Amino acid sequence: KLKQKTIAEYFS
Amino acid sequence: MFEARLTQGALLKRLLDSVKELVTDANFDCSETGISLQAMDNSHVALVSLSLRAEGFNPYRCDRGFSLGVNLNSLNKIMKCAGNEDVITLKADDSSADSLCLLFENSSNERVSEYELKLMDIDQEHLSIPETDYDATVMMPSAEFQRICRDLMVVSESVTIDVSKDEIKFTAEGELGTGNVKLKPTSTIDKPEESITIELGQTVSLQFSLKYLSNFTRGTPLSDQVMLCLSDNMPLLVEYKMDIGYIRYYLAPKVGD
Repeated sequence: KLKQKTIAEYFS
Repeated sequence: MFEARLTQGALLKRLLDSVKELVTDANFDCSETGISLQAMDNSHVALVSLSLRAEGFNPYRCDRGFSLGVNLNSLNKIMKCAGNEDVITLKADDSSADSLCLLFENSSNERVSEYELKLMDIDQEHLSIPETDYDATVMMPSAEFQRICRDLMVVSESVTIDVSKDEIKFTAEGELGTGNVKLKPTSTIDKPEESITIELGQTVSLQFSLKYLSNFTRGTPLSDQVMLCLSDNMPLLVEYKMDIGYIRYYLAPKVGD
């Protein structure tokens, strides 16, 4: 199962 | 006092078109150096970042930094009242901006229309996007990227993008079957807008939602070329460059649990 992290989890 | 006059008013229509499906409300941040916008979509997996340089406007005046909170749906309705050849001027009072004035002038200056858009308070988190050395940077015709997204949506809601030094490959797998499109680098010196270039640090393979990618391709009319930047475990960057600035879209990859 694939999921997507939020953009904020990459760019804080 | 804020005032920005854009001789190529149609550009503003195209810009709005390229943002409004992804974001409903956004702050236009105005400063001496230009106008910028950063907003995430509802699910927070995609981000759009728009930057328009002051030099692109004639004249451009902004005495101090402030934000215009705009409902993009409402702005779009008003922008539909502008002719494609119109010169568009944006005006606001930077000390108490509760409305944005939009002035549309036709080329012969015989017809001038003026609209006021009510502004809103938008509390939006502003992310600092790090400078990234991407593993792969691909430039390709924007219409080609749009077509690939549209075509592969027939097969699946996801696409895997694989980049190696001599190929970028888009693969979709779905219930009806599979599909893929491979592009090789080409350099057409006489037609740079049709060229495909790949700059590679290391090969990458990442999966993305086609719904978002095809949403990003609303930026296609803004530029002949699109830039895709990919790195393992980083959001994809899709950039359309314009004379006046750029629009950048970021999308989180689909990753295993």
